[in-house]
Amino acid sequence: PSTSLFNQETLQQRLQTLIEGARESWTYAIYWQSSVVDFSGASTLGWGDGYYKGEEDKGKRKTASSQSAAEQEHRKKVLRELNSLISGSSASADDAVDEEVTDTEWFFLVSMTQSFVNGSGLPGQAFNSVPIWVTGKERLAGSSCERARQGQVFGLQTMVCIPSASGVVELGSTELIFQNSDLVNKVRVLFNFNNMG
Amino acid sequence: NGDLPIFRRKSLQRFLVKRKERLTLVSPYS
Repeated sequence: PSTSLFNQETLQQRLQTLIEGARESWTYAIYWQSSVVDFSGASTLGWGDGYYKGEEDKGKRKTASSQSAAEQEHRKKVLRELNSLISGSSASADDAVDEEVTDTEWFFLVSMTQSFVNGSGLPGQAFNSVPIWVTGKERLAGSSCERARQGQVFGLQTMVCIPSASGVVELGSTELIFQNSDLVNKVRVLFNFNNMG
Repeated sequence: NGDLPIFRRKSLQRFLVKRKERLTLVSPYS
């Protein structure tokens, strides 16, 4: 039963519960799933699932992005292609895909392609270790982790990675959110798959 | 194309559906 509970549906519900039930306004939550990649037992963290909520202030949607017109066109093109591949419909039939793709939306989408060797990157450092909480643009920009620096470039002000039984929960926000034990405890309850039931 | 397998199909599908919902909720007058 514990393995059947560990599927993408319940992951999505847990991520949603975590973000929607939080007092702070988190922009997204990602579950990085651990898997063993070779005989030496080395593991890697890859995309498990993610929940994107977006910025609290919808007005920020239009102003947050600072990238060039060419970059915005590239993002829209990628989104259009993905949309037509997923829905099977013509991209032009869906006006939503032609809306500006914000920095945090793009950061979230690009995250789906990423993975981290155990011990490297923000999620990789948190795995089998302690939570990592980075608040403030300066701290993110000065981090030794590329993902943290990347997050800052895409408008994040807070990034958190909390280890769980078989992966890492990452949260990001465009707001300044300071460390609190409530969130860490919630992650431990919601994502401790070994103790299901 | 070959890029799609990199993305988790369900995650992407959810993201696109929710994005559409969010954009629909944003008032055209704001």
